[in-house]
Amino acid sequence: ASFLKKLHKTTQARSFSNGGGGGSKGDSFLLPGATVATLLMLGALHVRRMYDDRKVEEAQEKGTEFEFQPDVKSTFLRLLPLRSISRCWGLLTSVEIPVSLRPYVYGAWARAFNSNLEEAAFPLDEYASLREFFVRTLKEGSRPIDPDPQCLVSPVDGTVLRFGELRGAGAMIEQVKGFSYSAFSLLGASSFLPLIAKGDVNEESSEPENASREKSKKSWLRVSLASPKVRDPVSACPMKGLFYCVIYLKPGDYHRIHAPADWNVLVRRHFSGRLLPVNERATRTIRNLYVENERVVLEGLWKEGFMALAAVGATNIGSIELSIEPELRTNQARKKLLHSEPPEDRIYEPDGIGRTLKKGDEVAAFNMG
Amino acid sequence: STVVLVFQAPISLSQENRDSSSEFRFSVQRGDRVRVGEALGRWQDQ
Repeated sequence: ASFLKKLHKTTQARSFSNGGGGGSKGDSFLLPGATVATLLMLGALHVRRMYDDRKVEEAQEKGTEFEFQPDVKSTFLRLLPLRSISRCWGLLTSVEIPVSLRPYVYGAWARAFNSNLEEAAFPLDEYASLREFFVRTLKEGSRPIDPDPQCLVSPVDGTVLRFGELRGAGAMIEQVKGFSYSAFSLLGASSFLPLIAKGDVNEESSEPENASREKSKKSWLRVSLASPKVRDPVSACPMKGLFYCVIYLKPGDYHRIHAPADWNVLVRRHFSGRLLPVNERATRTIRNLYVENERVVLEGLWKEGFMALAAVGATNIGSIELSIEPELRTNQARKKLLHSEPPEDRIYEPDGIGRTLKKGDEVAAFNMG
Repeated sequence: STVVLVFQAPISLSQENRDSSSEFRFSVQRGDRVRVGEALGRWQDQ
């Protein structure tokens, strides 16, 4: 209010010095008025956003689950050139920061997004740009890997959004209450996801244990080796013991991906899709979020059977870099307007073994832009 | 950014007909913060 009063006095004084004409008075109010209005609007939007986020957090603490609810903002997002914005953001954050400013810039980032700077492998002034700092490695021993051979470890630092067992036709993964997507649309139609035809399910469960186990193994092999065209993912059900886990990485999190178990990666699939944001709000409002976004899927075998990991990009974290295939480039300029291009596949040699990873080995990293 | 992990894991064959029969058990809850190397789930020897 005091700022507005001061502004009013200043503009009045200016208009008197200009002869007090009505048109002159209007002009002098135009620019500061618009600036103040914009600032007020941005402030109001920010306060409202904070209020909404707080309400969501409180409701989640009470156990309330939000249902899928598309809105105008999510429709509007699809119209924006998010890939170009992401690439510009990447260029901007690649700009070298003066050495003296680096600790302040990275410190501010860490405060804003709750990053632990003590874990960074190198002193802050050694990271030339925000992009380099963002994808920083950690000090040796910062992430001890659970040595239990009968456990599957987290591949990333993040927040568990969803997890569960894939059951029923089509192997649907719940994005949010009220909306699900099929595992096939996430991993690709040519995925080796072990599914069995609906009719086989009851037949299998009525057999003795040993026979059932043997049949399960054979069935998996048959399904894995069969051409994807002969299977119908919609009418098929997941073989028993097929699970999923969705983990969201906040901007302040460590952004490198590690192997969740000893794993032979056989296939890499790159989907060049959209780059919609993937925050909590986006999961509730944008349909097919993970299925439409650019992603890299690694698929292979571990000692218990099938394992696939999908690294899904977002507007700010647009590109994915693979340690096992450094030449792969993602978030490239689009040649076609269509967002539904088929994925680009690569089968890792040698055939049947692929790339061997040990539990905890680094697999990939998310980059800014 | 988000990571989705899809995997096969051991299940208890003797309980196959029942719901929630999985021998593999997630050791995390929805909304939990996890870090690289921390267990997501475990299973027992049959």
